[in-house]
Amino acid sequence: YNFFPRKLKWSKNNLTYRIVNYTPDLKRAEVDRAIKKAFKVWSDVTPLNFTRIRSGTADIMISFGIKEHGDFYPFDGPSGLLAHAFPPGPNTGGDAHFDDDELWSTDSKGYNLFLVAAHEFGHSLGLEHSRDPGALMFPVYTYTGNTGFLLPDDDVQGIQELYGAGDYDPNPKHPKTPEKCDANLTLDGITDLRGEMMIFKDRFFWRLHPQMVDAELVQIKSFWPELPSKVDAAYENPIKDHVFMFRGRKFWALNGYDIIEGYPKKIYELGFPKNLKAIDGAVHISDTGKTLFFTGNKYWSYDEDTQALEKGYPRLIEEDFPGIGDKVDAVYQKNGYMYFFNGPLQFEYSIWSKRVMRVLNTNSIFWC
Amino acid sequence: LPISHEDSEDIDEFTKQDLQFAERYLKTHYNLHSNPAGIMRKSADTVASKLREMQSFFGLEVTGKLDEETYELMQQPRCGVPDVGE
Repeated sequence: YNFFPRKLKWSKNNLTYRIVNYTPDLKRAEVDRAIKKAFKVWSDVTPLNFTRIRSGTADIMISFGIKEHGDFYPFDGPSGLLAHAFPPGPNTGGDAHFDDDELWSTDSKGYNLFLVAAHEFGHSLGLEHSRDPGALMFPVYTYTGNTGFLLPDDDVQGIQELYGAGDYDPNPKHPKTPEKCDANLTLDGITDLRGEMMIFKDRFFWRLHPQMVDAELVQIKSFWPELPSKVDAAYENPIKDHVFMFRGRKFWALNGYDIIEGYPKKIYELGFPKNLKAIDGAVHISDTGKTLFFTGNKYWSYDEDTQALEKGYPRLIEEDFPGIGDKVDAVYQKNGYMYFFNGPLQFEYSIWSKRVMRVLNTNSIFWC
Repeated sequence: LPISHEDSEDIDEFTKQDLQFAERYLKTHYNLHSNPAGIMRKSADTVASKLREMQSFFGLEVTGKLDEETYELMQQPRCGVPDVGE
């Protein structure tokens, strides 16, 4: 998190706001609700109170406008700049302006007013943009769903450094952005995608390019808005140029950025029993054309040519891959080795000699 | 704007409009100043340093050159408040 220069903040805890005008995209009541909910994001974690006034000058004046709208920071038409807000201070200080050339919505159809407003009010209260891609104060818009929104930990730390914590936080579980060099790092899934490696953890994935030392952290939703915010497993079939992502009983096939028509499908359509709840790990072995699926303490082999699970499966992981434990969080293969991730450990398993060659820390995938 | 010369395809990909867009982006969000004539006559290093600042902020590979990834990020919808308070 970051602050504005001189760490600007309000010197009082009771602040007023006024909605000066409305967007035609939404009903007035919908705008009122989105704004109220956006303030609550911040009042839940601080001693700040927000009171709406309907006339006169409020601390935070909220308006919709287009192009040049009176502050010499013009908007730019559809998309691009969505909104801006001024840091705490007199006159325009704290005010939030929304570009009415955008399509505003209460869901994901347009730009979600609640999410954008919550971000802008962060500025109104003294937070600058954060470098944390998981933070609400990250400058790029990502739809994350507005039901059950939880303010990320980075934003909580920032705002509480300015105003302190409130008496009661109704949602104390603030999601933290994963750190790749965390000694206790565990992973959700790994896949290749056109030569890059994608390493999934919570609502994020790291992009690891073979020529780059540093991995880039990206929110799943910012890449694939239609996917769930977390995945259980993923693998690439390079022949088809498809990546498959699994979450619960559903799976998606992707061609680059695009979800292939007809997906999501149910995992039982691959031949798994209907009571199977999730896939833990998946890996495609190019040499054999088979894909291995790991579920609990068992694994299955899927023939990509016949598009059917092979007979004789499931088999116990411990029996066929001794030494890697009895569960798999994530798995990938490279140069004749399979790399199994189980908690904070990574097992390098030789496909040829059928034994574990090395035990590494999970975070060593990032050269930590 | 300094663009990657390592890959000639990169050069072809960026049109004059693309470069103007990138310049506007750096002016809006990274406090890039143009000279009074409105032409980017100041050394390309200034632009490169702003590009480096932006790439570092977003966790991209820091090259100081406009590449596809940096340009893609510039095109994403975002908040109009600059990323650098100064």
